[in-house]
Amino acid sequence: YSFFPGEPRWPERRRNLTYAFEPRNELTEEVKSVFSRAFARWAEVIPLTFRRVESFSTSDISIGFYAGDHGDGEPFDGFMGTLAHAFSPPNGHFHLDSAENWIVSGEGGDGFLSERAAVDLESVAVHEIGHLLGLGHSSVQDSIMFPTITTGRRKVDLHSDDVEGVQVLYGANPNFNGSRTPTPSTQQRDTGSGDSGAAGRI
Amino acid sequence: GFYPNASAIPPDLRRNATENAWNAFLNFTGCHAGMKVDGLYKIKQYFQYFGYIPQTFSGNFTDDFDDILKNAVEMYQRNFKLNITGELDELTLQHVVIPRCGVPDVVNGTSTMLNGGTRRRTYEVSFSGRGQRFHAAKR
Repeated sequence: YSFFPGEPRWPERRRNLTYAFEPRNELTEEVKSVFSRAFARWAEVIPLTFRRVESFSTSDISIGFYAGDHGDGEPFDGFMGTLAHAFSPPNGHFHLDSAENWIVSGEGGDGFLSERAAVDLESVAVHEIGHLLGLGHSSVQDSIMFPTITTGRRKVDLHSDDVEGVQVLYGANPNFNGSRTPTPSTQQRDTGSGDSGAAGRI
Repeated sequence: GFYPNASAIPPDLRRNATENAWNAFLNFTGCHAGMKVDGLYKIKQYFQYFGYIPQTFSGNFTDDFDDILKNAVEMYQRNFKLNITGELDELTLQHVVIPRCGVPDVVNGTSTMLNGGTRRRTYEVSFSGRGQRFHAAKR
């Protein structure tokens, strides 16, 4: 796992964070529920809470879908390519590329979608929330904070690498008693790859 | 658009993954230091976008496969645990075209992907290309 330079994090006095959606996107409740599921995955392991509010201009975290140049100096590039980006604490901006075909998949953990040229929205949301919390990219391929995601892949379960990193920043959620069951693919990958042996899924 | 599942995507909006703009980079397969290839500057822009080439290099890159590009490719291969060849081999380019997060992997010349845990390894890059000279330090 890694952090942004200076290891920025949300200050002690701001651990109950609010988030809101770009009103112009007019997102459905179904789409918004994907983000609440993604926030819940992180809230399970750290002592932070995430509450949805309607006021986009005053929330801690602001989420919006935009095309091309959207004013932050990091223009999106159309179909595929860059999917989304988010800014380190305490900025809170989370932008997704509206040029993508986003799959609003149901509940459930990691898996594969039948459509190769579409992107699982929850997978990208869980990753970008990691950046909003202060995590940088990880070189552990199975981790949520690995920079790339192949189309058709659903990857939403936090990996031990993600949990260890975010708990360095905020400590552990006192109610979290995550038991790890190493997944075979991770174990196979770890043999001889030099990754930490503690890899596994929560 | 948003779809509950893949089959809900209207046929006319069903895109082919090959429409990914980055797929054009696959044409650079096999390129290596010393070569000059039309359009190679675009992949330098890609590597600069994700932090592998410092912003101090203004974006008007040449089509030369120079040290700037070679160092960027080596750091990318190190980050993604690929064979460190310094060349645009097939496996490296297969990784480059995968859709990804827009947040850089390298910040201020230091790869964030290689830090972490108990082993803090940092790789700084040397840019001995024309013009400014930078130093290298691998710790």
